[in-house]
Amino acid sequence: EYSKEKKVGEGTYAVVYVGTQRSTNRQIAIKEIKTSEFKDGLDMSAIREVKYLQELNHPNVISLIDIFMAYDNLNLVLEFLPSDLEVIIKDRNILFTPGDIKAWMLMTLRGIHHIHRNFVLHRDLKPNNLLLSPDGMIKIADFGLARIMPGPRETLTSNVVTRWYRAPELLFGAQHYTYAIDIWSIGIIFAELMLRIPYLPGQDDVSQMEVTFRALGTPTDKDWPEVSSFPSYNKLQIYPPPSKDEFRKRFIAAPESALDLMNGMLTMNPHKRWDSSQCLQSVYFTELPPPSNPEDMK
Amino acid sequence: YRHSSQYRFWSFTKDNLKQKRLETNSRATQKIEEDMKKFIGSQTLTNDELNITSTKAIPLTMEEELKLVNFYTQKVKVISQHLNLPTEVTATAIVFFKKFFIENSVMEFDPKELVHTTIFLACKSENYFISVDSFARKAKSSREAILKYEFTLLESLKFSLLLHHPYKPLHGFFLDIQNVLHDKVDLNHMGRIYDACRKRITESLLTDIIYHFTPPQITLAILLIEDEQLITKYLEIKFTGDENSHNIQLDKLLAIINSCKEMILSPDVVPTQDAKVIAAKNYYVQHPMVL
Amino acid sequence: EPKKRFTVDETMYNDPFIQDLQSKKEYIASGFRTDYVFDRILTEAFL
Repeated sequence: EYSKEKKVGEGTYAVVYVGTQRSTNRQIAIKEIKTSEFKDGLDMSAIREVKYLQELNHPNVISLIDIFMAYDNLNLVLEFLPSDLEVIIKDRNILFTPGDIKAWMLMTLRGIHHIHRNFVLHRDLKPNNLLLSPDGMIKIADFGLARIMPGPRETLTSNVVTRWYRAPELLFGAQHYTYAIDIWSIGIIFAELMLRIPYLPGQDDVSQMEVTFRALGTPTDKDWPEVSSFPSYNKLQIYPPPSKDEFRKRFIAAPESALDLMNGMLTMNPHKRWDSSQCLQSVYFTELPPPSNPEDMK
Repeated sequence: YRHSSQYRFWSFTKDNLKQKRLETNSRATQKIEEDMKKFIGSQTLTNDELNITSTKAIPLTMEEELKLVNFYTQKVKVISQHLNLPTEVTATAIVFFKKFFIENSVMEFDPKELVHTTIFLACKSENYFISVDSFARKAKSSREAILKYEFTLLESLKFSLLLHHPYKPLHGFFLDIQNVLHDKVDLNHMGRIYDACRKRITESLLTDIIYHFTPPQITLAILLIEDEQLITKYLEIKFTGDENSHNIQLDKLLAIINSCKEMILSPDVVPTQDAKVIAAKNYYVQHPMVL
Repeated sequence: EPKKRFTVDETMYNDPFIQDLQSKKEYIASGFRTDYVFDRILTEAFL
């Protein structure tokens, strides 16, 4: 039923091929999970991909078409998504209109809204996990770090999310975080779409805190109760939050509503940070220009 | 729930569940009979030996298989609890084990060999990760034995790992009862039945209700067993009268819950002796030379 | 959003198992929210 034509990528636990589904003649991607690599049997990332993709079904989440064993390897058949936002952001030949950025943000937030209402945390949102279908649809992919919201007394590891997109509560080592970490990542992606360069590129985990707080201000107990109870809080340099003008200067072309949305997503205190519903209902998405039609975008 | 893989792949009527088990059994029986023919054809057996082979080395019936599976499912529960695994991990291991033997026959896979593998995969799937080496030590098994059928298990589960168990619904109804019945609820009494219900939920997963009812229906059936008066009152207020904008017909819901309750109260407990006889028969049918 | 068959009304719940957590420092600082927990378990009850 499936052919593997070209190897297009290799990760720690999987090799990705492009192929064709015989019955529909449509292009597909096959993620072949290496089995020998993981000394504890099936790799945890593979288990998570399988576990969550089986349950999620949304136009802005990558769909799992089929899954099968072959030659002792686990194969995930996924829809073929030839590009991703990282490629687009880096390609200077592609001009972004405000409507384009709005469309990408809308689709990403719809996808994460669906993931969150199924009580799943993605935990690795970044431009190259936002794939693009041939008809311009954004699809959230790579559920290798995903997990379902834990029970109230369970602890979570804070060592998740690629550093530049990591929320401040994770930088502090929080173990009872919520969906808010995914919203932070999307806020950083929003900034990167407008700047066309990474917004908070820390060289390592410690400097990531420095870079984040220098840009957005060091949180205090006043705006984030108990933030000072994190063990790593004491060694922090205290920076003032940017003024509205200073913030606006960073994103010259952005309308006021875009800055409000970004502020909502990049709110330091996870309690006050906007959730996916608040983001989707922000003025930014209802005022002109409308989001571009994905089909018309390059 | 209808979008969940648990509903899409693993919800059956009683008839088609029985049909499924018969298919699995007949597929394995066919294979056994072919092997038996080859075995008899390749040996020069005396009449006595022929006689013994044809009377003792006969494939298991579907009912016998089910007894053996239920016996070993009980072991999965006991070993998981012995390993101090969280309740939901134990429940996942039980359900994984049962589902494996919907798709496969005990004449194809020795249930003993799947017990640790299902518990190990349940730990991984429920983010309660234990390395295979430390798991092997605790379970007094080996990494090879544990990993041997991990893929086969995943495939037999139709790759559906996310399970909805009745524990969270129990907690949810615990809350909603407080909301709907307001101060007419004795919280200490609720606390007592809460623990009893959790235990009964785990016990109930050993029956076939997981294929015929949704987790909330199982929870309500168990609450009905533990405190019929409280639950009936709650459901009446919740699902009748003008505030019943939930398009749930109370009589239909009660009928479902009561049929679930009947199944829970009639579990199929398999005496060890019976299991031993069936296991011996299963062994002989696969190793006629020993016989 | 599909219509939910319940309303989360935390003032009605006596649930120390969960409510005690919102006074723990590490929970507050992490962004832990009891309404997320209640929403999850009530959704599972009305699946």
